[in-house]
Amino acid sequence: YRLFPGEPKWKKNMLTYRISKYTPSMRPAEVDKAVEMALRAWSSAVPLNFVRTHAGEADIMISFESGDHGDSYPFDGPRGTLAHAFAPGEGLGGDTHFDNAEKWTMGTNGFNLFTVAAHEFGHALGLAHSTDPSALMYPTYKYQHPFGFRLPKDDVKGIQALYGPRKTFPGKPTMPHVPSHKPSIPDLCDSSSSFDAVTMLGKELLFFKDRIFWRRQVHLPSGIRPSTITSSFPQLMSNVDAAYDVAERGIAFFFKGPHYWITRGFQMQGPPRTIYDFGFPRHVQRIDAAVYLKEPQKTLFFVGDEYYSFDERKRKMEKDYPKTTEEEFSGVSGQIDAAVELNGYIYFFSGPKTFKYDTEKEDVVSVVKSSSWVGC
Amino acid sequence: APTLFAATPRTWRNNYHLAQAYLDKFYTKKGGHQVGELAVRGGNSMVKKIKELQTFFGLQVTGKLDQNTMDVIKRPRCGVPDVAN
Repeated sequence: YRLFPGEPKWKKNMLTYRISKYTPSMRPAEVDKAVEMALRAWSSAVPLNFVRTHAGEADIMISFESGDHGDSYPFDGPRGTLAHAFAPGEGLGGDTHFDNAEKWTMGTNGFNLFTVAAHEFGHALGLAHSTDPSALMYPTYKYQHPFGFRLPKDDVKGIQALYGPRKTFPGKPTMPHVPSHKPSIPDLCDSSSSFDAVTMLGKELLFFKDRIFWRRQVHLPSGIRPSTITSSFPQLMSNVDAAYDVAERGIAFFFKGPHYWITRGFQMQGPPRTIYDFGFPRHVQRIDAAVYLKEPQKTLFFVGDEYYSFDERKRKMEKDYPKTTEEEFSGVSGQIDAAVELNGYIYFFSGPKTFKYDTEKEDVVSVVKSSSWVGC
Repeated sequence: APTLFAATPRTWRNNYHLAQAYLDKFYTKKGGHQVGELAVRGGNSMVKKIKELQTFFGLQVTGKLDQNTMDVIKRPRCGVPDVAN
């Protein structure tokens, strides 16, 4: 890592920031989120806190600018220079500018705002460029996945050289807070709990909850064992929103926030993509549950109390959706947390209940405790 | 001028200007030091900056705008200079 000459740093640990100008290529709420996550990447390592303001002068003024924008470092249009920031100090110090000519995104179809913002805030806190290619402070753009992002060691060393470590409590290790290696196993037998997501994967049924997932054979309720999600799906980390598989294609889809991953078995097939590939309206930010129906080759996506139908053959969202779940699936009540199709039945997991829905009779034929699926 | 890899005259010229602008932006100390820079005896300041860039990015230090060096120059990046500024 490298510091600026004279090692400028902030002399206080509460810093204000304000986003004074937005970009047309992202929704303001997405920009807010990306900026907040990028600042949190640094405050997880050092005793700095960031407070957002909406008017007047802030320590870190953030804006999207075009061409010559008055600070003698004009932007250069698409690509080339993406953004810049000023070292800590009064006035321009700490200010961070993004080139409005770039295509900014929360995902990978453009320049990922979280990635660039996290880098620039390193400058705004006092770090210069690092010669370590694995460092966030390396000068050239390299996509970083926002969810589950952890500051590389070189950057932690650099920022802690300026501000010291963030003390979670005295005597504890000084690396940024890393979730405990063995997350506690949620007590699923506690009858009030449900699953985050359920899917087939090959011959196994997978049940996801918080940081854990359970694997079992469909017809064999014994030998069920919990694993950490990170051990098999490092990119997913925890809290999977939804999952489904298309057995005949040997692939599965995992959803988290506005992103999804495709796997072949446990093997991730490339970086995350955005759920808008399926044709969701922009106001949909996450999926609650998903289930692929083998017969019609359609995938149902549940969002709140509604659901969408996606035609897997045509690879496009069907018209006249969303529809209200309870109107279409009589007998199923409450928000759907997870869903899976087995032997022609659709199993809807809603809180502590699982509804077994018969698509022929178009009605629920039985209701069981969700936790009974993992041996409770 | 530093030897460029075999390229058409137009490509050569474009790459040279691209490189010159990049080095000026990211490898030139602005302010007082600039004068000191010009006084460097005997060295070609562009070759010197190319070597600085190659050292920073861990490339083979040739002082020439070879393919690897031009690849780095064409990558999207942060606008903060790589040398103290």
